[in-house]
Order: sequence, then structure tokens, then C-alpha cells
Amino acid sequence: MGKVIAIANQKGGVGKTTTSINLASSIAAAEIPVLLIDIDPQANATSGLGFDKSADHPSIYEVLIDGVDPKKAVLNTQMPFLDLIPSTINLVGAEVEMVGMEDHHKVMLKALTSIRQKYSYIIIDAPPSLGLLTLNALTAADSVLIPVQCEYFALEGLSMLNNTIELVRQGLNPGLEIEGVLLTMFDGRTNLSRQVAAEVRKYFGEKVYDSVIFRNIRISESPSFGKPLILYDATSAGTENYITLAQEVMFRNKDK
Amino acid sequence: MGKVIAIANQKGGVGKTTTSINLASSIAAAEIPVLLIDIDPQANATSGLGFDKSADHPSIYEVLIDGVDPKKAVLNTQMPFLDLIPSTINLVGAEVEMVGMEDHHKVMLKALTSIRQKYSYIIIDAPPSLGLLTLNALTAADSVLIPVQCEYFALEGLSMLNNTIELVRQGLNPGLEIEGVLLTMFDGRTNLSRQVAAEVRKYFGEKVYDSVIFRNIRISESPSFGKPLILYDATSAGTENYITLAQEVMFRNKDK
Ligand SMILES: Nc1ncnc2c1ncn2[C@@H]1O[C@H](COP(=O)(O)OP(=O)(O)OP(=O)(O)O)[C@@H](O)[C@H]1O
Ligand SMILES: Nc1ncnc2c1ncn2[C@@H]1O[C@H](COP(=O)(O)OP(=O)(O)OP(=O)(O)O)[C@@H](O)[C@H]1O
Ligand SMILES: [Mg+2]
Ligand SMILES: [Mg+2]
Repeated sequence: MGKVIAIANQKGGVGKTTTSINLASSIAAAEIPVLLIDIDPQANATSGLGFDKSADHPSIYEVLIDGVDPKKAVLNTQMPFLDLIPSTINLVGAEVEMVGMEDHHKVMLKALTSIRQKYSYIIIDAPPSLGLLTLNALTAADSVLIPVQCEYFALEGLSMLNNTIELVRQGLNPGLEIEGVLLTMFDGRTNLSRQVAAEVRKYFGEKVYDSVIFRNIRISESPSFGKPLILYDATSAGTENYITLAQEVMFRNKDK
Repeated sequence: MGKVIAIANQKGGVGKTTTSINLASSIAAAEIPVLLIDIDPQANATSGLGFDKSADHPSIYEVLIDGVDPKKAVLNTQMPFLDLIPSTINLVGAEVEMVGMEDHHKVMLKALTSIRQKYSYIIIDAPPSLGLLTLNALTAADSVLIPVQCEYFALEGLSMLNNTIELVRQGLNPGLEIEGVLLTMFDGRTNLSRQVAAEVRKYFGEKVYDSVIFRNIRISESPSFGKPLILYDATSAGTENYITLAQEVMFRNKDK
């Protein structure tokens, strides 16, 4: 039974896409089948895995708006156990189109029913907003993984995100849990990183992963080669950070 | 006659708020009156200048949705020539509320008419999306300043942003120009920064500022003290970067 994890945070540039790609690929490296779904109109997860976002292939847009079977939108990636449902630029207009649909918060939830069984994990990369696309991801998800950049503005935005998760839990998706909180772009040389990390651990306690993703130039280089980090530079400290995270995520889910 | 400049880029975390705060404060330091308007529901520009985003004071939300006179929403900041119209969390719902309004793309344009004369520059900090709030900023603006983080995903998003600017120019705001393109978080030690900078200059040519904002920890520390960089650390290289930018922006506008 596939576990659906939304990777969400309305603060921009905190490492949602980077975590989506590298967590999904690190789990797939353990030969566990993973589906990555890109619901950001920017389509960064799509291009970060080497796909062209304007391709003719059906995308998450056709799945959500035209009711296309999600299996038809699945792409096989360079990694055997990692599949992708890509995004396209058409998604920019999707939120306005979805508002008029029946149960417009549950469009993604319904779309995933036929595909959930095929994967052990389904990871959804969300855009930097709390609009209808992100709400659909939170409604379809079993849990949400929150990347938090170790900087001040990212810390500030957590209460807003927590409120939204609480609202979704009270209405649309009572089972929604916080999968975990991930510290990203941590720079051990700065007080700011350590202060933010301490605040986040105070606020979220055990939910914060022991695994921390350090700032690392190889991480930001890999998308320009269309490859997850594990394929771009298997020896990088960044690869190790994400493998450790994948192990921790899988460990937390081993009895479920 | 106040020049209205929108600071926009749908890519998250590229330095929109940091540029809004520090460009506005650098111009104000030259004793030129500047108004900063925060239209991001995250309200980072508001807290970055030391204001509480949940305060009882009228915000841009009341100006856009309730038609409150923008002069009533103006706050004086620690700098004599810098005023702020703050954001609040209520703005999260504003896009849905505005869709039903008449001329919903021109709400901001109409709201600014009574206040434009009071300032030499009006700077609008936009959220990381191309939704109705950003479209309102682009419709009300004379020009748009585009911060581009020197990383791959930020580079990728430029064509999408350029298309949107072109659409706004064809319909809602024929006079909209690109004020300039600013390279942010440049790290001279990495090839990636240099490659992205070269691509951006190829794509935008003269529009790219000579001034570059280097990655600098003091820049990311200053918002946690609620101060623009020029007040937090006047000797920082980051302060110098933004002063140089302010001079270049003012030089480009001296005959207008
Ligand atoms: N640990 C890291 N070290 C260095 N750079 C990183 C790291 N994590 C992410 N980056 C880079 O930081 C930028 C922002 O990351 P990313 O795009 O994944 O964030 P995001 O939250 O998905 O952004 P958006 O809000 O636009 O969706 C990217 O250029 C990425 O390559
Ligand atoms: N030149 C710089 N050097 C170091 N850190 C920077 C620099 N510019 C911005 N930052 C930091 O990077 C993060 C992202 O910047 P900022 O929040 O200004 O981007 P944004 O585009 O406004 O983000 P959003 O898309 O969420 O609105 C912030 O934590 C900020 O402090
Ligand atoms: Mg992303
Ligand atoms: Mg911002």
C-alpha cells in the first residue's frame, strides 16, 4: 500500500524540489518502488530528472483537469525503481480551473486511487504557496514532510504552514500527519544555522529528523545535468545526507 | 511622480524580499522618499523591517479588499525616508476574494492612484507565484525588477516569467518595462554561479545590472533583527552591494 508523502512549505527556495528528487532517488536506490509527482508549474522536479517540461507526454495537468488515467502520465526515469509524473507549464492555470470542479480539494486524492497500490512511496513536490495545488497534495497525502532552510524567513513561515496542516486535518484529511521536519542548507560555520536548527527542534521536537542536509555545491549542480545527486556524484557528502534521510524515513515507516 | 517597481520572480527564494528591503532602504538613505509595499502573504518584508504581521494596523489586505485609503495603511519605519504598507496573514485568501471583483487585475493600480505622488519610488515585494497578487503588481507597476539567484532552477524559470511579462504588456499594462535583472547570491568560487551569470547576461543583455549581490551571511542575518542591512551592518560587503545597486537604479531613472 503506497505511502503518499507531500513535500510542502509555502516559503520559497527551502529545498522542496531538491528533497523530493533526492529522497525519492535514495529510496529507489534501495530497490523500493517510488513514484515522484511534480505539481509545481515551475516543473523543477521534472527538469531536475532530465525531462523536458514542454513535452507532448501527458502530465499531472491532464490527470487533474482532463481525468486522464495517471498510469498514462507515468515516465520511467534513469533509475529502475523511480517513476515520475511530470508537470508542465499548463499547470499555471490549473488552480483557477479546479476551483469550479466538484470537490475541488479532492481531485488529486481521487486521481491517485488507481495508482497507489503500485508503489511503496509516492512523493509529491508542491509549489511555494498554500493554494489549491498544495491543498490537493495535503488532502491526498498520508503525511507531509516539511523542508526548513536554516534561515530566518524560513523559520518565520512555519506557524503559517502548521496552521494550514491543522485546518486540512480538521476538514479535508483527518489522517494527515507530519512525516517529519528536515533541516536543509545547514551551514555549520554560521550562528544563524545553529540558532534556526535549535528553534525548529524546540517547535517540532521528535518530528525533526536526525538527518540534516548541509549546504553543498554539488547538490545545486546536479539539476543542471538532469540527474539526481546519487547519479551525478555518488561520493558527495550531499548524497550521503540524502541516503541517511531515506534510511530514517524508511525506518520510521517500517511497521506501517 | 513616483516610479512603481515590482520585484517579481515566481521562483522561490531568489532574493525578492531581500532586494525589496535593501534596495528601498539604500535609496531612502540618499534622502529620496520610498514606499515599500508587501503583497506576499508570508509578510517577510513586513517582519524584515521589524513589524509584527498580525498587528491591528490596516494592511495591504484592507487596501485591496475593503478599499481602505492606502495612506491609512502606511507605517513609518526606522529610516526617515522609508515607509511601508505591511502585509498580513489575511492576504492568503485575497486571491480568491479578488477573482470576483470588477477589473480584478487592476485593483492595485486603482488603489495606488492617490499615493503615487507622495514618493519618488514605490517598490512592491511579490510572492513566489504568477497568481493574481503578482499580476496586480505587474499591472500597477511602471517596471519590474527581476532578482535571479545564480543557480540552475532560477535560470530555468526566466522564460516563464518573461512570457508572463509579455502577456501583461500586451493586455493589462502596455507600458510595463523590465527595470533590470539582478544577479543574487553570487558565489565567485563556484562554476555554477559564473555559468548562470553568463547565461543571464546572454538572455537579457543590457538589462542585467552591473551590480551583483554576492552571497553574504550578514544579508541573511539582518531580517532576524528586524533591520535593513544598512542599519544592521553598515560596513558589510552586502550593504555596499545594495548601495551600488541603488545608485545604478537611480542613474537609469535620472531623466525620467
Ligand atoms: N543543501 C543544499 N546545498 C546547496 N544548495 C541547495 C541545497 N538544497 C537546495 N539547494 C539549491 O537551492 C535552491 C533552492 O532549492 P529548491 O529549488 O529545491 O527549493 P524549493 O523549495 O523547491 O524552491 P521553490 O519554492 O521555488 O519550489 C536550488 O537552486 C537548489 O539547487
Ligand atoms: N545575497 C545573499 N546572501 C546570503 N543570503 C541571502 C542573500 N539574499 C537572500 N538571502 C537569504 O536567502 C533566503 C531567500 O531570500 P528571500 O527570502 O529574500 O527570497 P524571496 O525570493 O523573497 O523568497 P520567496 O520566494 O519565499 O518570497 C533568505 O533567507 C535570505 O535571507
Ligand atoms: Mg521547488
Ligand atoms: Mg519573499
